[in-house]
Amino acid sequence: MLEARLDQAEILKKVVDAIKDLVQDCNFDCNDSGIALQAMDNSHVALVSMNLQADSFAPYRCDRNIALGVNLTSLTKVLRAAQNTDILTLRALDAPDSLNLVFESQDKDRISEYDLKLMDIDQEHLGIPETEYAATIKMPSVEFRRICTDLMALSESVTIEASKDGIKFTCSGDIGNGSVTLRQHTNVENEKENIEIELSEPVALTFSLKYLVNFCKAAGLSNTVTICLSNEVPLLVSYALTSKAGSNLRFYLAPKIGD
Amino acid sequence: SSQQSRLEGFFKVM
Repeated sequence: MLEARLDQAEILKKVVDAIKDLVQDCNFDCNDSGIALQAMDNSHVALVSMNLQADSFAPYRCDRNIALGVNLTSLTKVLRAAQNTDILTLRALDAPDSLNLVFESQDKDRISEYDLKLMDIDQEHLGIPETEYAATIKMPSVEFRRICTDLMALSESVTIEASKDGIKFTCSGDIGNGSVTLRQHTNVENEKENIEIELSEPVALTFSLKYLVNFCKAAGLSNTVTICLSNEVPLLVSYALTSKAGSNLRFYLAPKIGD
Repeated sequence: SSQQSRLEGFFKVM
């Protein structure tokens, strides 16, 4: 059986909120190392990958591999009943037809219990190779959201260019064109504001802004976002879910190709 | 203009 207790319901609430417009139904795959999710959007252009390692929970117990097939709209309805600071416990049997969710206020004076019906989901799984990216950018997540939102007002696509001069986001549309250039920046007093750029070779790729703006719904999960680019491979946008390494929410986006 | 690619063009379907 599965029993997983999260100290803050906020994490799961925000994850589901960030991905529910991209994917409707998905399996939460539970095993002894934690809870993972991988799902593509309907058009197979974007992929969501979530990993919550066992050490993100206390306690965590999962004796066998369990797939929890969840409709995210339904899960959203149940999670709405949890306060951000509630303690959240997930429970399921080995071959479950429902997921039990318990929300407890921190001072334990309120306990809410819900059962969510599960479904059988037969989803395609993609093997994502470990990649050494040509460019890795770590920046404030709200800054990335602002760039994507601002450029989407002009165009449906953005070209992201990484070079020794910095990272340049360029778009052009019917009313005109625009660009934003980011340079490495270190704020000694406020580390969250840092922009870190690692570059091994120049990169230029074009992406649909509609998807990028969608990914940015995860900005509330983490102060920083990591964006990884290599020529002719999907973009990776990654948000840390906890201070523990390995627990993250990742989005992959297939590039636009040719002219 | 540019064409939107799909993820299966880059990642292997398991």
